[in-house]
Amino acid sequence: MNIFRLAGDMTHLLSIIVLLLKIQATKSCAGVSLKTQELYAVVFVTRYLDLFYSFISLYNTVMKIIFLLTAFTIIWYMRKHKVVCQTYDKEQDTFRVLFLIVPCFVLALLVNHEMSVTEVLWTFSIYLEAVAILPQLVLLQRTKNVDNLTGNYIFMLGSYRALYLVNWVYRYFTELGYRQWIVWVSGTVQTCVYLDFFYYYVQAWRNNERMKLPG
Amino acid sequence: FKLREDKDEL
Repeated sequence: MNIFRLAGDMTHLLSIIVLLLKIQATKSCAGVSLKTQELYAVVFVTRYLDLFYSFISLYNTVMKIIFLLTAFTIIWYMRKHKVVCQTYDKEQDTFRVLFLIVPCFVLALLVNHEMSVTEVLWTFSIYLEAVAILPQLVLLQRTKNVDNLTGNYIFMLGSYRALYLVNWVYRYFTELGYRQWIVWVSGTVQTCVYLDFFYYYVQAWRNNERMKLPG
Repeated sequence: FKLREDKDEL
């Protein structure tokens, strides 16, 4: 494992910790999209089915379990915690997730490495992760004002993807015959989804003001 | 059964 990959994973982990801390400390999930969190849960469940039949490393297994547990913890807070769930912007968080899930699934059936249940589901999770942040970005666009923690959460998620891109470039030059087109193309799409957000995030940071999205 | 390279990524 190279340093970019490790940094990417740590940024991903940190983004989740930031989100959980925001929810726990402020007892509020205002500005957080439950749809995006549920999509991530679907992504992790369909991708990490290999926990049952393969072992890569202790690091790999532990990280997978952490991602799964934290995803469901966040969902639990947003749906069941009696204080937090009242701060959820249900009326604003109306993205139709089936418009993401169905095309990703059809694409996974058409473009995959092997026509098996676990392989198609794994491919589906790669495609779905690329677009899972969209409900969150739409919610931000609607509520306009972005609180610091939510902004940092999305910024870290985007950074994690950018670091994965660098990791792939590094691996391409250091590992003989290393190619993975499905992951590369989806990962590039996924990183591009964040570009607009990055622009406004950096602008707010440079001007030392609270982040605002244009209408 | 050999895992593909990318399967070691999260």
